[in-house]
Amino acid sequence: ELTSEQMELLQFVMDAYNKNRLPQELATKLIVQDDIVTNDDNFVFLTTMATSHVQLLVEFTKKLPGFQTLDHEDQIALLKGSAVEAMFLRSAELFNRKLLDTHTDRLAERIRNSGISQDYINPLFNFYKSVGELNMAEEEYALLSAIVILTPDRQYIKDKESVEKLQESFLNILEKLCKQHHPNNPQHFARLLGRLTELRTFSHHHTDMLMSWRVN
Amino acid sequence: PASNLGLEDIIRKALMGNFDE
Repeated sequence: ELTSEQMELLQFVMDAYNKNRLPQELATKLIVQDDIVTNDDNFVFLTTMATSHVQLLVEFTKKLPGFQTLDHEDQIALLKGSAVEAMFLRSAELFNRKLLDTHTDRLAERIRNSGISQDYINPLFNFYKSVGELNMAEEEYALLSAIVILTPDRQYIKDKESVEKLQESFLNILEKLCKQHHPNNPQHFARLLGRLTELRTFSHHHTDMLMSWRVN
Repeated sequence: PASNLGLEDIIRKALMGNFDE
């Protein structure tokens, strides 16, 4: 069971996560808007989406207990190092949310038509699928996001120890929650952590993905 | 426009809470 301190921490994370979701109008636009016809429109739209996404990510991170006590430049290095991974994780959640079931095909089509090379899109969809198969609870997404952001071995981090301590507190809660939510699957926690490795791979390929997009 | 900002600029502005300025 979670200690009262851990329950409080989880509550903070969930509040921060729920307050910083993608605004409904942007989510709707992503799925239903048909008036984006040219590549330029698509470029502007996806850039706006990405900017909002980063802003939300920063707002979420600012509210994580302990984050603001870290060195300011370390805060920036953590966010810079994790933004792409955290965004892929959020997009996987969005993609797998039941609410969007009827729109998933539309969203998939939009991503396929984005101009990004198929070589990158197929692994992306495989990732979404593999995350979907884990049937993660909302708390698991929120905690995993915090864990991704608070990765101590990002470039330019000066005080790795403080970051590691913070990350550990979230890892401990996630491990306990996994046991509660998936009592019949003792491997669940390990599988979640395995997704982090996949996220790192996406992050490494992200620049190439953008390049292929621009070239197209 | 936001599309001209780099990732670090967006992060710095959002961290300082003055993104719209």
